[in-house]
Amino acid sequence: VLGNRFRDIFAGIRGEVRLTPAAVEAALREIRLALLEADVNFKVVKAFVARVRDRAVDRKVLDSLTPAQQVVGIVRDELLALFGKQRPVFGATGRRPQVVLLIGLQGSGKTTTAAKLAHWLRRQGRRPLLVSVDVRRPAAVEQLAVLGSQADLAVHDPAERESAAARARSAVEQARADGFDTVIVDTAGRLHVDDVLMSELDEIAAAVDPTERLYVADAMTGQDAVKSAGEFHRRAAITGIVLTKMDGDARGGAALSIVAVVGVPIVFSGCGERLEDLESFAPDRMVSRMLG
Amino acid sequence: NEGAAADRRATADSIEEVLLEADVGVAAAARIMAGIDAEAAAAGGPPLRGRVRREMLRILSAPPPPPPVAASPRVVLVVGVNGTGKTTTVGKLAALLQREGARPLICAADTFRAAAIDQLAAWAQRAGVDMVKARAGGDPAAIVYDAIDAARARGRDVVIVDTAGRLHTRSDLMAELEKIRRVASRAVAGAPHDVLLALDATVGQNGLVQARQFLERAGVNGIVLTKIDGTAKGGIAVAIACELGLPIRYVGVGEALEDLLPFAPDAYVDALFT
Ligand SMILES: Nc1nc2c(ncn2[C@@H]2O[C@H](COP(=O)(O)OP(=O)(O)OP(=O)(O)O)[C@@H](O)[C@H]2O)c(=O)[nH]1
Ligand SMILES: Nc1nc2c(ncn2[C@@H]2O[C@H](COP(=O)(O)OP(=O)(O)OP(=O)(O)O)[C@@H](O)[C@H]2O)c(=O)[nH]1
Ligand SMILES: [Mg+2]
Ligand SMILES: [Mg+2]
Repeated sequence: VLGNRFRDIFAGIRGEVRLTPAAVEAALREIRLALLEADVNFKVVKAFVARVRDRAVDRKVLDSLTPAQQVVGIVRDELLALFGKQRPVFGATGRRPQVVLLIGLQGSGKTTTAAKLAHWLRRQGRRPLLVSVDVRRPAAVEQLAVLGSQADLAVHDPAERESAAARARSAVEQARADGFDTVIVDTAGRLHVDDVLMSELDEIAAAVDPTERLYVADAMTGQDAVKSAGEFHRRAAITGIVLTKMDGDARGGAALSIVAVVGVPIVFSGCGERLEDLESFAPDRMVSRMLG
Repeated sequence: NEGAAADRRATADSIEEVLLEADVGVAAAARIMAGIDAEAAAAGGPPLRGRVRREMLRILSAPPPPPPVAASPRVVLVVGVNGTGKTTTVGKLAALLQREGARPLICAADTFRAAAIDQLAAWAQRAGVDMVKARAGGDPAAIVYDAIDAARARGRDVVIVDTAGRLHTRSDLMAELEKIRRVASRAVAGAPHDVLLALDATVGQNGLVQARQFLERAGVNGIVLTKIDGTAKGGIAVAIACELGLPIRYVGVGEALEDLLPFAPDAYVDALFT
């Protein structure tokens, strides 16, 4: 879509294959529109377009024989650069067990992702232990128990039903006792503006000292992605992002917004409701999807 | 004069940013601003912001719904993509309708999601409303049929159906909704009378795609905008009202039983500009 838009702009400059700064501005307006329609946050778009402008008004680009390709190339490069280097999740830290905290807004896919992650780790020869510390939502603990039993995954369900931190701590103790190397903690969905629940995250973290804090976000999120991810990061120091429901047709601009504001990579994409529907995040595929 | 035009341009830009940040979307925001620009330039009248607010109120204020046909029972379907708050909304809606004097029955037609029925049963208990679930096998349409039967047998006048979350891109799952509609319409004249699309207030432009698809395949005739107690404004509902004429019927304002309110356009527009 972006490529086609550029072709129209540059086709409009009949006979003139070389770029003028004015043509670059027209192209930048199209880039801005494409990214906004893809749900990238408008402030992130502004900063991004400024970066592209700096590179595009370079003499090499302006004098190039294929200006449209040049500008599209710059946009692709800058997007890929933003998504950053992939880093291994659950690398060896020597800590046993490793503790992964899944956090995020209501309904983003944390519980499903917890089960998928356990399945993923098991396929890599690890021994994960799942625990739900969602003591709030009706049947949340049951939901994880059912997913675990359907997949023959170990799920810890202590008698403790009041304190999320105590449930998490109990799971870590069980993991140590029984030789599980990773504890996956599924937390309750919460609003970043709910101070009581954001403080609960501090309590859980204090109790189990997580090695990973994964922010689970819905790929169809719009402009608000920056606010929620930003606040979760400020309160809970996110170490990685999981983008869910990528099997839908949302353009996924929230991915760019979140990475821009949190500054850590997206580690996984959720691409369906089944246990195996978890993939390593592929930045190049995301960029193609975002540019339509 | 140039100064005034520049000022108006700056104000228009900042208003357009408010609309964009609220997820109203580029196209709908441009349509709203174009309409305003024309009249402001002509009349030089009241401030731009007031005109935009009036225009949005006009878009969002649906004509009052026709008086409900005396249907027995009335059938309400709650549909939408995954995680938008359908199950919670069904519980809240049952409580709300009961407070208004109705005698609701809840129908658990999500046979897929782990512990979905337990989750809805908890809500039914909190609301003090009966729930009908699968006897065995679990074809959602069959459960809806059973619930309508049960409602007649027990003298209930409205059946509220919780359905499984589904992406509009899954044609097989959308076909399942079409089947539920067909079965309901055969059981009660005019059913389903309300098909509410649960839309997460945080959704971006994909919300418009969802609305188009669910309108076409599930016959959606209203929207419940959930999680509006967060910081997201759910502005895609404005684009949806603009393009598809779908009214917002309720807003979800939290995770407790009483956290469902009838939609109030002026409160919504005020909050959008705050
Ligand atoms: N299509 C699709 N659905 C998903 C994906 N991930 C999760 N879901 C669905 O999204 C819905 C919500 O998932 P949950 O795992 O319950 O979300 P959650 O974040 O734990 O929700 P809360 O605990 O209530 O905050 C369920 O219907 C899941 O099956 C995904 O990658 N693709
Ligand atoms: N803050 C807030 N949370 C809400 C609201 N409505 C629902 N939720 C929460 O959103 C999450 C998902 O709600 P569900 O009712 O399970 O959503 P669902 O659409 O039935 O999910 P699926 O059946 O998996 O598609 C839960 O954690 C709810 O408590 C609301 O109005 N405000
Ligand atoms: Mg959960
Ligand atoms: Mg549900």
